Amino acid sequence: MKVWAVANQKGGVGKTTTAVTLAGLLAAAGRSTLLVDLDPQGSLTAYFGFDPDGMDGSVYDLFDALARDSAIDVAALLHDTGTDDLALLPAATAMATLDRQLGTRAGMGLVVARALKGLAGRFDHVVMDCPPMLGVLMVNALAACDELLIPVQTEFLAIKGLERMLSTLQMIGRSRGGAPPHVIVPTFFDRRTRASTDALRLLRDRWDAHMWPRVIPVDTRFRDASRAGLPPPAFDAASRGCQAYASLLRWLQSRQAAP
Amino acid sequence: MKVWAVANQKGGVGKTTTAVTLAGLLAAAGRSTLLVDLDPQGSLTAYFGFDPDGMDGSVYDLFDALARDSAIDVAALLHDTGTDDLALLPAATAMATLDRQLGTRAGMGLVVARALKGLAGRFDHVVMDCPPMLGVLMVNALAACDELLIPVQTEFLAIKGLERMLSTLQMIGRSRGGAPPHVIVPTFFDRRTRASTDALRLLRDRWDAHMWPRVIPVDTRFRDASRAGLPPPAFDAASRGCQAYASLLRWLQSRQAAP
Ligand SMILES: Nc1ncnc2c1ncn2[C@@H]1O[C@H](COP(=O)(O)OP(=O)(O)OP(=O)(O)O)[C@@H](O)[C@H]1O
Ligand SMILES: Nc1ncnc2c1ncn2[C@@H]1O[C@H](COP(=O)(O)OP(=O)(O)OP(=O)(O)O)[C@@H](O)[C@H]1O
Ligand SMILES: [Mg+2]
Ligand SMILES: [Mg+2]
Repeated sequence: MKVWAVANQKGGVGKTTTAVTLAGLLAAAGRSTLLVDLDPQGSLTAYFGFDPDGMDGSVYDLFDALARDSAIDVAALLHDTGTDDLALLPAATAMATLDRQLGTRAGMGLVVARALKGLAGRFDHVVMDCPPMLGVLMVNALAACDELLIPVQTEFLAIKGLERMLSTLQMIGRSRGGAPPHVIVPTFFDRRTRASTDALRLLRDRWDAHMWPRVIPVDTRFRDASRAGLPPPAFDAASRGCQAYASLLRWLQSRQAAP
Repeated sequence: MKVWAVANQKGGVGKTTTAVTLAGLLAAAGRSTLLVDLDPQGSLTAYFGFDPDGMDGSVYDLFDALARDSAIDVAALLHDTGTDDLALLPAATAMATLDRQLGTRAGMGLVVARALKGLAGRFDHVVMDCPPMLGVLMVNALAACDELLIPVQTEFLAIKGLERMLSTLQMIGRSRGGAPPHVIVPTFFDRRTRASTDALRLLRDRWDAHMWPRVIPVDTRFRDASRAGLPPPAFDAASRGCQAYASLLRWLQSRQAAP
């Protein structure tokens, strides 16, 4: 079972879109796939028509079981997405209080990693969506994943955000015996604007070894897919955006991750 | 002195862009304007070329003075943006630890409101940019502002985020003797996509009384402006995006805010 986390502390860079599109492509190829929503906002959960404010069975229950020192059946928390070979472990808005409530409790950073171990035989792939901030949920994702995907918008302000994300990764890596290998995925690329092409050149100059060598273009079909509540590949596999993610997936599966 | 906060818990909806563009328009009209960056990511601070990781004099110092029970000269924390009539009270990344450190200390939610009172004679307008999460910094912004501007992307997932933002506003309002009046600003409008026009209709059906009746269109010139480190009106006042924000500013100034 391969576990990917999709994270970046900067908001609106395409984390949820990256997670749902890659998972949709894996499921369409017949790989049994689990999506995990670690964002208290619950974008991924809402994407499939669930309500994060009233979620019965979610990631929150994993942390609640830790707080109450009780066992939990992770499989009972899984929900159907309506797409074959694609299941969801949803978010609940109550997760927003976890940092304040459970802050420094022992084992707090390994809750998700332990829960996924309990599911190892059921899925080929797990893709986790993260909130746009550093907190216990992102720490859990970094501890549980084999590899980290970092979507970065191809624009100036995003580069500052990437510096911060990479220094966070190093900081967390030091306290956990090594950070997971990471891949930087340029998103929202618009070849008509100078800001986009210049930002891409800057990204490649500074972080070439960790960059996926292509880009995800701006594509309005992602919004249409989210309105329909369907993973983008199930909505319009031939769109430019989906084609680009399909190329990313082939690249990820064909090489060993850079440390 | 009029104080506006720009907030939405959803990431990437155009908060920083709304703050810097409205402030740029006010400064261009000769109004003495202060931008306040309450986001630990420091997008607004980085926009003007400063480094939020190494900020000497920032919003953080206001909270630090509270923790140490000492006085502070707010005017000494202000920085020059390079644009006439536009000053900046920058963010520092250390602000990300405030929720954990000072959590429930008395007066924690009124630090920014008190600091702005100390600046009342110097500025006509204050515009505050917020982080994409509910925490002590957003609570401070809501307590300090006369009016709240909520940018919302015109797409399906954003509506869920808006519901959450409005219920947060009510929750905070109850504990503070009333929430500030709010205006919903539709952003990233793309009339070519069904998802955009449908989302706008949904927004207007549900929240018409609080909606600005027009929209901010998708405009690639915003990214170009941020790359140049100039407020969008100083970079290209004739762009479609700036024209739309100028119309928003005229509307805001011409009517009494809806409660
Ligand atoms: N390549 C793209 N082209 C055009 N629109 C896109 C693209 N990727 C994502 N979007 C749209 O941009 C918006 C933000 O994307 P998304 O929600 O995936 O970002 P995020 O990083 O998960 O945001 P948050 O920080 O709030 O979790 C969504 O409306 C999505 O449909
Ligand atoms: N109307 C628009 N058209 C096109 N691009 C836009 C528009 N508004 C903002 N942008 C771009 O979208 C990106 C995100 O905008 P911005 O940083 O203002 O959002 P935010 O809500 O402040 O994000 P965060 O949640 O990370 O603070 C930036 O690159 C900005 O230049
Ligand atoms: Mg997301
Ligand atoms: Mg911002």
